[in-house]
Amino acid sequence: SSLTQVVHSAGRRFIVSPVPESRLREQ
Amino acid sequence: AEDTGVRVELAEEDHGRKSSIALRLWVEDPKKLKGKPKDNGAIEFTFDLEKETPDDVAQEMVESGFFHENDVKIVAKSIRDRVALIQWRRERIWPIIQ
Repeated sequence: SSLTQVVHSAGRRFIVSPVPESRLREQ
Repeated sequence: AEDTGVRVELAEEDHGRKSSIALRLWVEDPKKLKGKPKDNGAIEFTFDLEKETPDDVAQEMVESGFFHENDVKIVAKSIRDRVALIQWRRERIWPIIQ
């Protein structure tokens, strides 16, 4: 899976997934 | 809202009932940031509209390595703008629907 999970020491969970190309602004 | 280069959107439908809501944040324009963001991933997290502040979450993202510490204010502002919109909708739209 391409999901990554990061848990901050305060307990908050961050789930990172790829941004679809269509959602990225053209550089 | 001001274009900060950091986009924040709802990650779930808001029914106006829960104080905690899922949000998704990603960098649209890295040139607007002072430091280099970790990658192009979308970061999903839950935010409690009653108990938490955008500054707290932005600080935790910096401490977790997603953003440079010099970008904590721009990340916090991006979250604050979206949270303000969610609260505006809850105050004005949901009472009318219900």
